[in-house]
Amino acid sequence: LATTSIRHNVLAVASVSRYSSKYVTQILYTPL
Amino acid sequence: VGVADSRIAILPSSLPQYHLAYMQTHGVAMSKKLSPVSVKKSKIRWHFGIRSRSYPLDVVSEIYRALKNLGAEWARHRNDDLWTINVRWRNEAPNDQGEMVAELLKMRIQLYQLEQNNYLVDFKFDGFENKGAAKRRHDDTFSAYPFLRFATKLILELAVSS
Amino acid sequence: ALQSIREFLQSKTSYDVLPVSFKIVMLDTKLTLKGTLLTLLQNGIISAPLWDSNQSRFAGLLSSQDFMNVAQYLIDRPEKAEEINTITLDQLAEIESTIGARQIETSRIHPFKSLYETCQHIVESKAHRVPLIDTDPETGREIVVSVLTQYRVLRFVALNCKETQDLKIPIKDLNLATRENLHTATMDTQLADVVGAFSKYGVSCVPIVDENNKLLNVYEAYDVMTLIKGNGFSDFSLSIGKALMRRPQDFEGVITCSEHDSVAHIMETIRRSRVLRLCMVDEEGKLLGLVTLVDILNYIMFG
Repeated sequence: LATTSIRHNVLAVASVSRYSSKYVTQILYTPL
Repeated sequence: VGVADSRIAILPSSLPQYHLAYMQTHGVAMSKKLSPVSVKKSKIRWHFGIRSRSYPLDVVSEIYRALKNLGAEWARHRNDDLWTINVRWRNEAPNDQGEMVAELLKMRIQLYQLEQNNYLVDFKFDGFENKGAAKRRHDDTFSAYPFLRFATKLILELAVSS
Repeated sequence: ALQSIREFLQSKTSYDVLPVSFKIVMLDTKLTLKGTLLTLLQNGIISAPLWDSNQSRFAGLLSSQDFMNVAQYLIDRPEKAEEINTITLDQLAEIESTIGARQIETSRIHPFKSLYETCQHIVESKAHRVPLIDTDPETGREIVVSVLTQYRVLRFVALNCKETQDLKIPIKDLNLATRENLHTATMDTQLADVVGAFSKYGVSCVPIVDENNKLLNVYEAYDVMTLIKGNGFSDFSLSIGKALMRRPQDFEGVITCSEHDSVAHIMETIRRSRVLRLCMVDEEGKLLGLVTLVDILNYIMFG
């Protein structure tokens, strides 16, 4: 899991996974 | 393509410096409220997991407390490894027919030491535990969002409780 | 050339357009508009798919159009200006229905469908972009893989189809540009009126002309978003001339073309640089019309 420091009350988390034969980094922004 | 005969170009009067000069000649000087907004995409700094300078056992007990508050379950840790927690979390959400479907999301939480007094908690997706469901056929088309959502809830719970 | 480009689009999938490694930004529907705006601008994007964490599912594609609708809603209700800090994305539907605006986009397509079929969705959709969504076979959960935009499709075609060089008919003979009912403004037009055009007519750019209809600049929906970031929803009484002074310094300028240019020229420009639209002007720089990317895609798809 990748995370960023919380800014403007928003937390971002991300994970890299394989989609078929390519790589997608899915990033989810969520409010505190 | 005979690009030479193309008339495609940038309109000079649309460049920001040109427009500011244009407005100046029309008596509107730049001011704090009338100056370019900076939308410089501030470099987003990503960390692996979350950092902590607390005492390792405190970190782990905080994690257990947060897991308990979120209603998650965990396997008893092995005696030779206090720093890995295998978690199972019941995520309920409606399926296409609107029926609430529970899926058991598994996650592995591990504490790493980066240097003296500097630790890192990593959250790793460990698949779903669905009794009887067909063994995962495609290990490359899974939705990370339930995992990201649980990780977010856990981090917020840790942030709040700390 | 058109026929072979169409066959190319039918022979490829949207998945083929995706780079080997790419990212997708998802916004939780509980984010406030303010938090959303800062997140979009920080990532240098103006659109993103929404994720409803309670339902654990895709909740629509947010675009600059939705921000224009909120701007219109708050212009009509100045007493609510502070709500930008509390309105959350899952309240957008309610706001858009209050002002009778088109709801947030929910169309989607599977990543392994043909690129031709995806382009049909792109042409019909509100923001001319479509989310590529697959389903996790084990849990039935949706996977938002990416969002395909008209620009990325045209750039993929420009980079991979040499036949684009044969599209040499001048655009004036193709009736490609939008010439009638153009929403234009002058430097003295109030920003609120331009936001009205964005919200009511779904346009994303308004050409700015002088008293002789000479093109001076354009005002884009993206400009409104950066203005809101800087000033909140308070400065819609500004003139366009002053609002343009808030434009970020890295703005690359408005691209113009003449009616003698061809789609081949335009595709060559797309191959080399980031093109959002072209303003068609005559020899004296007077505005003749607008050529949008969806006009180009429409022409390539349907002739």
